[in-house]
Amino acid sequence: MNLFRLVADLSHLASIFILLHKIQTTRSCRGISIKTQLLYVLVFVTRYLDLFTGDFVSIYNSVMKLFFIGSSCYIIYLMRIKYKPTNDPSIDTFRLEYILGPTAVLALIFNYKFTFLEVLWAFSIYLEAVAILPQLFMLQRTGEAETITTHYLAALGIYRGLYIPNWIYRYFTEGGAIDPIAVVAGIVQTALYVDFFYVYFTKVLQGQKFELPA
Amino acid sequence: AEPVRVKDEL
Repeated sequence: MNLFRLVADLSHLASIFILLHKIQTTRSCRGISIKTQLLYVLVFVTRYLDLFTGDFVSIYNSVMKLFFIGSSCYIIYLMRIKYKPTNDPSIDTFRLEYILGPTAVLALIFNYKFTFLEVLWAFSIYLEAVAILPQLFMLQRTGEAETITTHYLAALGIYRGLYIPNWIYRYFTEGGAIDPIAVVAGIVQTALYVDFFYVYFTKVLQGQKFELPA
Repeated sequence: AEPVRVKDEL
């Protein structure tokens, strides 16, 4: 564990708490893409199957995995059941098959071993890289976002961004170790946040509302 | 550099 990864994981945790806080305090999931949230459930469930295979890493690692699975399911419960009337499917229109199809094919071709667990692991990595697209697409369509929602996205973006220096650090401290699947997908994932961060820094952090130019 | 799956990352 290095500082980049620790702060990244804490930022990931923070993003989930920000999202829960937004939903609970406004009693609404307006502006949140349920498609992106469903993809995160799929990401965590397919990646963390190793919880049950005896590949124990650490208490920290297992607790975080359980938290990510549990909290993502809880968010779906809030959106699908508790605050269902505030969920507007008519603006959440990104087609999931455009994401699920290509990532499944990629996972079947590019994996470390052609086994059930390894293919699912690769799938979850590719899926996570693009899982934010329905959310960003929705933002693009509506052209604006509540400030709290932008903080959620910023925390997620920081989490992904910090994994990159973590890999560089690990490359130099762990004898040239590199995980190409995670690194390439991670760079793609981080790149998807660039436009968002531009508006976040130039508007939201200057005290203005998140609004895209018409 | 050798490709290795980093198993301790989340």
